[in-house]
Amino acid sequence: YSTFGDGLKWSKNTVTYSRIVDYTPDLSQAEVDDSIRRALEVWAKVTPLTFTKLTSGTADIMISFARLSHGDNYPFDGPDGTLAHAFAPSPDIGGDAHFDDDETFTFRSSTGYVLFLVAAHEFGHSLGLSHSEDRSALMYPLYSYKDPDTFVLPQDDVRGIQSLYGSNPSGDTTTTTTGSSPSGDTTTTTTQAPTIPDVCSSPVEFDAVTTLKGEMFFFKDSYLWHSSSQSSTPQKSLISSFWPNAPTSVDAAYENPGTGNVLLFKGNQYWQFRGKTVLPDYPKRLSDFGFPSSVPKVDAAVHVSSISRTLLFVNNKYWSYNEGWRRMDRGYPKFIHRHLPGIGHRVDAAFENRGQLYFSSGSRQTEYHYQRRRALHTLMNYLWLGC
Amino acid sequence: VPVSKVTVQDEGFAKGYLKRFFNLTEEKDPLSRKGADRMSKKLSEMQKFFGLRITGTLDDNTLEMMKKPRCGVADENIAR
Repeated sequence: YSTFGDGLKWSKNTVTYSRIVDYTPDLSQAEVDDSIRRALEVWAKVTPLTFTKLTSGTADIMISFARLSHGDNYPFDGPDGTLAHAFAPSPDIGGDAHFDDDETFTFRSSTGYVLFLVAAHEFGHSLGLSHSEDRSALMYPLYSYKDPDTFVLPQDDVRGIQSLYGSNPSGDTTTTTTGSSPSGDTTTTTTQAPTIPDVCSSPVEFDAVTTLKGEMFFFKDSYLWHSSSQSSTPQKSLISSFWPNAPTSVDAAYENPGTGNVLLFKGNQYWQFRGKTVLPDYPKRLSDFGFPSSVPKVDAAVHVSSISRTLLFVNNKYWSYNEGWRRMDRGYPKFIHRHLPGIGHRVDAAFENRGQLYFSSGSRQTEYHYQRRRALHTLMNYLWLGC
Repeated sequence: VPVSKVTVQDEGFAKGYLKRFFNLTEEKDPLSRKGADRMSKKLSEMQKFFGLRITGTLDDNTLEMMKKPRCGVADENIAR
C-alpha cells in the first residue's frame, strides 16, 4: 500500500459526505446511494471512522458525477480509460470524489463498472491512501471485477488504512444521515451494524455451523453465536469480529481437525483460516476444492471424524472429501435422501458434536447416527443457543 | 522479428498517460536526447509498477496496460 504522506489524513474520526446532486442515469438513485454507503462501510468496518451523510451544506467528501472537463485540472476522457478520481484529505476539494459519467456503472453486474467497487477505491484516496502495487488490493490502480456481495477488503488495504487511523475498536460500523428536512428540522437517521434479534423469541434458521477447538459457532446473516467453555450461553457477535477477512455472511463452514483450520464458504468461493488469519491465496474458487464448475454454492459442510471425511452438501446431493488425499472421493455426488436416509432432501447446516452428526434444515435439526445411517432425534435449532 | 504495432498516435497517447500518472514533465525540446531519456525513464517506472518487463521502450504489452480501465489518481506520489 502507499499513503499520500505529509500527514494527509483526516484529523477526526467523523467524516462527512455529501448527498449526490447529479445522479448517473445508469442506476436508480437508491442503487447509487446504497453503493456509496456500502463503499464507505468497507473502510468504517476496519477503522474507528464513522461517516455522516449531509443532505445539505459542504461535506468533507463531496461526491459528484461529471464528464470530460469538470472544473478541476483533471478532465475525464470519455468511456473507459479513467473511471473516476478523488483527492487526498484536505480542505476544499480535498477528499472529494468525482465519477466519470461517460462510464457505464452497474450495481453488481460485471458488464459495466460496479459503482460500489470504484467508489470504495476512490474513498480510499479520500481518506489518505494512494495506489498499491499489490494486484489483489482494492487500491491497485486498475479496475478488476469482484462480486460486491462477497467483497472482503484485502489485507493490504486493511494494513494501509489502519496505518493512518488504527483499527475499529468496536467492530460496529455506523453511517448516519443528518441534515435539514423540508420542514427545516434536523433529521438524523443512524444505521448501526445489524442488531441481533433476541434469538429465543422465534425459531432460528442457521446458515452454517462449525466447531473450532471444542467451541461452536452458529452463523446467521452477518453475525454468529459462539459457545465456549467460558460462558453458559453462547455470545452473539459479528462474523467479522472473529474473522475480519471473512465474507459478510456464509453459506457453509467446517473445521478440519487435522489442521485446526476453519473453512468458510460463500457463493462460489471459499476461505481457509488459521485462527483469525486468512491463509495466503484465499479466497479460492469452489472448482479449486474439487467441485464441478456448475456448482454455484455449498449449502452445508461437516467433517465426520470417524471416517476422516468431510461431507459437503449442494441442493439434494452431497460430496465426500478425503482430507488426507485432499480430493473428492470417487462415486460422488450422491443423493442425500437415498444415502443419508432420515434427514430429508436438503441441508442448511451441519456439524458434529460428541460423535453424533446434526443436520439443520429450517428451524429444526436432526441428530443422526452416521454408522447406522439412522435419525435419532429431532430438535429445535435454538436449543443450542441457551434457550 | 516481431514487428511492433506501436503507431505515432500510440506514442502521443503514451506520453499523455505518463504525464498524467507518472509525472512526465514537458521537455522544451521533446525530440532532444534529454526528452527521449526522460520518456524512457518514466516508461521504465511504469513498467516496474505494473510488473511488466522493464525495457524503457513503448512495446505492445505496455501500451495494452495503459489502455486498461483505471483510477484517475496518479500512481507516482504526485497526487498530493
